[in-house]
Amino acid sequence: ELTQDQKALISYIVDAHNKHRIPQDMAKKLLQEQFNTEENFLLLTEMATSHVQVLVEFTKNIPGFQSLDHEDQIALLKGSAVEAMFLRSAQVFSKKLPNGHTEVLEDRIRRSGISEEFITPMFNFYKSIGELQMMQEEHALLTAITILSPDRPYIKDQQAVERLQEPMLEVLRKVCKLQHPHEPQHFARLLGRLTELRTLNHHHAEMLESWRMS
Amino acid sequence: PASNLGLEDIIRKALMGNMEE
Repeated sequence: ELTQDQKALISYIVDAHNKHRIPQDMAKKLLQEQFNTEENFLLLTEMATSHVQVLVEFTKNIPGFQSLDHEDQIALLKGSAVEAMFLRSAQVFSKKLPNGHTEVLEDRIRRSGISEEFITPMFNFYKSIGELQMMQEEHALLTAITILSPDRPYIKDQQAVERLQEPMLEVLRKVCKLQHPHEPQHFARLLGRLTELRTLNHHHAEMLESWRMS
Repeated sequence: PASNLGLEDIIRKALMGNMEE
């Protein structure tokens, strides 16, 4: 079912996605630094900055991305960074990390001054991603598809972005059929998560404001 | 903390250089 080019695209994107990790020392700090609201706030902010840098490195590897207009590249990244980061965090949370790291991370997020009305939908999203039992190919492709959304604000050449996103969607559709043969709805469910991500993205801007105030 | 402008700065710098710089 998959053509040679599609297989090459998958392995290329999965490889880039696997390299898409925050530095080891940052991850260690998250699990070791002492624990108070102020510290959690600073650590989560530092981690977010590091995660954006890592996300940009991943995005540079998306075939065709660097051939897009430079300002459109920035508009795409700016419009999708938060969503791609939530998707990546969902993957981390749905993979059982060794000896309780997930619990420590979750606790740190819950006790960093972020309002409960935002934390609940975020962890619901992580749970819904976990339930889909996504394979790494699906995560890598869905992240690329999220970034290559032509309808982000300030995109000048939407067709150019569509031409990159469409083959990715086609490959993801085939991958879902191959990896989830008994779940014809699987691909549709993945796209449904993209809508949920948009809502989270919208709340995130509000949350950031109120978090900074408190 | 990374305000939206901060986000754009981080993206511009990362797009220009690579991680090691």
